[in-house]
Amino acid sequence: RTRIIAVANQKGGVGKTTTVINLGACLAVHDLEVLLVDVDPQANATSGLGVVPVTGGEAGIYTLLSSSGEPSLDEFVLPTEMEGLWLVPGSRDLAGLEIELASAPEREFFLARGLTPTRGRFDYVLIDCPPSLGLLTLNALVAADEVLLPLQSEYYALEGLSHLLDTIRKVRNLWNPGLGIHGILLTMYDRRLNLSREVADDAEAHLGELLYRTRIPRNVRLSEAPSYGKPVLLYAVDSSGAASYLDLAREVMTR
Amino acid sequence: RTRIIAVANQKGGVGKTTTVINLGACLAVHDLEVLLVDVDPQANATSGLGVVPVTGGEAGIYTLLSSSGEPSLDEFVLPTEMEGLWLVPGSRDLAGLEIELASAPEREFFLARGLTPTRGRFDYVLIDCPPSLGLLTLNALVAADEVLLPLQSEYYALEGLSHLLDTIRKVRNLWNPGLGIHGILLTMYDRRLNLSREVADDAEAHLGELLYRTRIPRNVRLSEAPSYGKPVLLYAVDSSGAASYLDLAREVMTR
Ligand SMILES: Nc1ncnc2c1ncn2[C@@H]1O[C@H](COP(=O)(O)OP(=O)(O)OP(=O)(O)O)[C@@H](O)[C@H]1O
Ligand SMILES: Nc1ncnc2c1ncn2[C@@H]1O[C@H](COP(=O)(O)OP(=O)(O)OP(=O)(O)O)[C@@H](O)[C@H]1O
Ligand SMILES: [Mg+2]
Ligand SMILES: [Mg+2]
Repeated sequence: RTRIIAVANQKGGVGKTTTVINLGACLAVHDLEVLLVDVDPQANATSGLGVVPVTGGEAGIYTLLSSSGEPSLDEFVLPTEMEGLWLVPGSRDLAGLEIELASAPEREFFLARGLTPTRGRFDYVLIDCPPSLGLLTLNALVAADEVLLPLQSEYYALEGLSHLLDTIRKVRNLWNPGLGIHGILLTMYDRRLNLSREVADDAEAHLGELLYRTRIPRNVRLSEAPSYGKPVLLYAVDSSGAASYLDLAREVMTR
Repeated sequence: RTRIIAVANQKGGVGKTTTVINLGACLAVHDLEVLLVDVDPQANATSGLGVVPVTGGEAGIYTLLSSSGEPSLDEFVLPTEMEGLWLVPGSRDLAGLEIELASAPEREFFLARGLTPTRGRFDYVLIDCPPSLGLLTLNALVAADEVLLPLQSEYYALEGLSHLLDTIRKVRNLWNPGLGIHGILLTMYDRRLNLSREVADDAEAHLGELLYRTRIPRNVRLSEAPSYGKPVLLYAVDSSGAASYLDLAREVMTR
C-alpha cells in the first residue's frame, strides 16, 4: 500500500525538487503520511523545507545509503512543519558516494534496502534525484515502484526524454522488473509562449496517456517559497502554483 | 594567448549551455577563433548547434578523453555554421566514463592533455559542463585557465554557489594552481520580479567585482534558438538575448 515514486530527469532545472516538495505537501494535506527522500547532493529538497542538510556522521541519506545492515528508520526520518510530511535529509557528502560505491557489490541496491522499513508506514515516498543518470539516480530507480518525470516546456528537455526512458527500461530489465512510469508532468508551462505550446503538443502526440492532465504553470510563488523554507501551500495558498500541485495530488491519488 | 574557460555550475538549468553557445558565437563574430567543447553527456551544446552527437568509436569528446596519446586536434574539431566557431561534439557515452575512469591514474587530467593542441590555435575555448561536480566537471576545471559561473536569479542557485567556489579552490590547490574565476554571470534575470532583484542585490553585495556588469535577461528567443540549431545571433539578432550576449562578449574580451 506504500507507493515509492522516484522523481527523476537528468536534464537540470526542470522542476524535480519543486515537484517533490509541493506534491508531497499536497498529498500530506489529504491526511496521508508522506516521506520525502533527498538523494541529490545539492540537498535542495532539504533546504527548501527549511532544514539544514546533514554532514559528517549525522544520520541522514548518506548514512542510510552507506550502512550495511537494515537501518532503523526512526534514526533518519525528520518531521517537517506540515502534519504528515516527513523528510530524510540530504547531504553534500553524497557527491563522493558515486566514486566510493563505484566498485561495491550490489551498488544499485543500497537505497532499496534502506527504504524497506518505509513499507506499510507511509502512503507515499517521493525521492528527489540529482540531474544525472549516475549511481544515485540508479539507486532511486531501483528502490522505486514508479517514476514521475518532470518535463520542462523547453526544447532541450524534450530532447533528453528518450535517454531517460531508455535508462528506465534498462533498470527494469536488470534490477527492478516492477518499475513503472507513474506519469510525465509538464512544468513551467506558459500558454502565452509558442515554444511551451509546441512542446506540450509534441508531448501529447508522442506520450499520450503517460502525460498527466495537470500542467504546472510558470509561477513566481513556486520559486519564492523555498527561500522561506515552506511548500507553496503554506507560503501562497491562493497562487496558481499551489492550485496546480493540488490538482496534481488529486490526479496522483486516483491513478 | 589562448584562454580556456570552463562554464560550470552543479545547479541544473542555470544557462551553462545557452552561455557556451551564445557567448561563443558573439566572440566568433568579432573575428576570433572560438572552440566549444561539449563535456556534458546530454550533449545539448552539440544539438543546440544542429550537430548530431557522436556515438561509438566516432571521433568526438569521448575518444578525446579516453585516448592515451596526444590526439591530433583535426580529428575532433568540427566547423559550425558560423565562421570562426568550431565544436568538439559531445556524446551520450560520456555518462559511462565517470565510472570507467574512476580508478584510472591521473583521471583528472585527461581533458587537459587532450586540449593541449588548442593552445595557439584558438583565441577562446569554452567548455560546457554537466550539472554535477563529478569527474567530467573536474576534468574541465583542471583543463581550464578560468571559470565562468552562470548564476540563475533564483534561490537554489545562490545556495549552491558556495559549494562550487569550494570545489574551484580545491581544484586550484590539488591540480591546477593557475585556475582563476573569470566572472559570475546573472542569467534569466527579470527585473519585474522581486526574487530576481533580491538575488542580484545579494550577489552584488557578496561577490562584488566578480559579477559581470552584463545581466542576461529572461528572453524566449534564447530558448527557441536551439530548436533551429542556431545561436541566437543567427536566429533573432534583434532580440534582447542576442544583445545581452554581445554585451557579455565585449566585457569578456576586455577583462
Ligand atoms: N512552475 C514553476 N514556476 C516558476 N519557477 C519554477 C517552477 N518550478 C520550478 N521553478 C524554479 O525553477 C528552478 C528550477 O527548479 P528545481 O530546482 O525544482 O528543478 P530541479 O529539476 O530540481 O533542478 P536540479 O536539476 O538542479 O535538481 C528553481 O529555482 C525553482 O524555484
Ligand atoms: N536567458 C534565458 N531566457 C530564457 N530561457 C533561457 C535563458 N537561458 C537559458 N534558457 C533556457 O532555459 C533552459 C535551461 O538552460 P540551459 O539548458 O542552457 O541550462 P544548463 O545550465 O546548461 O542546464 P543543464 O544543467 O541541464 O546542463 C533551456 O531550455 C534554455 O533554452
Ligand atoms: Mg533538484
Ligand atoms: Mg547544459
